[in-house]
Amino acid sequence: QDNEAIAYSQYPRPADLPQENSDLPELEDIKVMGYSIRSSNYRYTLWVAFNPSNFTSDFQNVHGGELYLLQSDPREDNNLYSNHTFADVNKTLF
Amino acid sequence: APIGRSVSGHMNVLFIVIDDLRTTLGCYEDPLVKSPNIDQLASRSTRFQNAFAQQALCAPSRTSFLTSRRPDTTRLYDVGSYWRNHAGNYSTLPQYFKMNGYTTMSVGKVFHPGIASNHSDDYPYSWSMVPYHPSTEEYENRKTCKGKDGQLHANLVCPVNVTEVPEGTLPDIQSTEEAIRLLKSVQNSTEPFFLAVGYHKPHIPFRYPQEFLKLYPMENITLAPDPDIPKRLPSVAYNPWTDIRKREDVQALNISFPYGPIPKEFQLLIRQSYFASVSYMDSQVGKVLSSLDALGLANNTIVVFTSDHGWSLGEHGEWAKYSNFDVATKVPLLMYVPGLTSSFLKAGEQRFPFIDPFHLPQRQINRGLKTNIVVELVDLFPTLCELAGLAVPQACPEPSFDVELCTQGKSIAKLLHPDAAV
Repeated sequence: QDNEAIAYSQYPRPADLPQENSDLPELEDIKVMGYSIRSSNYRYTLWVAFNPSNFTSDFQNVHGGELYLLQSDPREDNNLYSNHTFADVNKTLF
Repeated sequence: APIGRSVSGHMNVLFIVIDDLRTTLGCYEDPLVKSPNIDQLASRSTRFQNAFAQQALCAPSRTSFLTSRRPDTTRLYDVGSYWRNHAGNYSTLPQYFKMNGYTTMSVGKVFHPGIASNHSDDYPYSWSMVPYHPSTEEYENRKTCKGKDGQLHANLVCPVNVTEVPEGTLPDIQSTEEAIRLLKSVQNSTEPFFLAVGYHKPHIPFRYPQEFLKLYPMENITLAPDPDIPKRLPSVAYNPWTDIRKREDVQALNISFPYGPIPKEFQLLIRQSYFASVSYMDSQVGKVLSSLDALGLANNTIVVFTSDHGWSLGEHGEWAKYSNFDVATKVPLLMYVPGLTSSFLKAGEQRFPFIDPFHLPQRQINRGLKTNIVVELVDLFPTLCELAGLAVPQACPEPSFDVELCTQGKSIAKLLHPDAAV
């Protein structure tokens, strides 16, 4: 809904797989940025390519996705991003 | 002056920010944690059940909420740059209050130290006087934890006898003393004040007075309800919690990288010490609030209590911030506004008497206001402006790198009204 309260967060990563600097990548090492939107009902996160030299994100280059339905899964344990049932939801949130 | 206002007509602000505090508090319905002083503040405040940081890392989060700009606008995602040089000369929350006649003061960790705040906590832009840092901060990562071998180690789990540590005190105890000293110094000032107090705990290492362990007998400690890495979690979303692996007691466990897991017995120790650190911090907050009360400032001071982000206590196999999970991004947020979230005090009444966590007759029942509306830490800047009666900064245009004063949040002051809250 247009007036839905939303919170945004983001987190950077240097690579798709966990490595020594995954927690705290320095700016020049950031390759992926995880952008989240969350309401009281869901959290949707896209991990997309990030260019640290010009601070741009490429939302066509998706490295991973997360979708949690918080009413039924408040601890965020069941990622539904790849579940075909929610393809339309993913498309809308994108 | 109107009731509850200073001579200038504006309320004072006490801004308390905690490091790595998730919503593991009594007032957020945690069944185990003892946080009676924060719960008491909550009972006089509006409690935000769904408040979120913009990034689960200290420097980007603090820079974000203190400038009311998101990390893509501060261009700070690590700890390596100062926004005024690197992104734009954005005004900060305390700077704006200072520009509007407030005496602004910083105690402890408010801005992230180092280059992220120009090695000065953004002084003199943001503060009327040089920010205070406890002298014992330098010992936080030193070998001050007594091990079973009787030697001193740089451990993660580090309950201490305060009389035996360097200088015989701890950083947050020193910050409390300085905050109280500053409150006394501005008690009768004609100018309103904005006092920011940043506490270090429960940030790692869990170095706290050992008596707080008594509040958490090991038989009461449980593991995280979902301690495994979710099967369909993309690998890029996982963080390998490298900082705790560097502590001596964790190194000795020979945990495999990157997924671990940590032995269950040690998971319980971590959780126990996180909770004990929270109770220690709660007592420090309680001492500042009771001083505010004793000095007669509880009727004309807005109190904001929040954290820079959360921390995963074993949920999803993680032991850190560094993610987009709710446990890492959700923060406690309490706003006390005399006359709004609580009635004005009558003569002789106490609003925030100190509560000793070791002598709790029974668990307090929270009866404060709460709201479930999703809010963000970038909302703090415009909200505090509105509550204090200052002009609320305009919404930022896109992009806003050349705009010194604007907000990427929105005022949530209206949510504080009893009719808007539950």
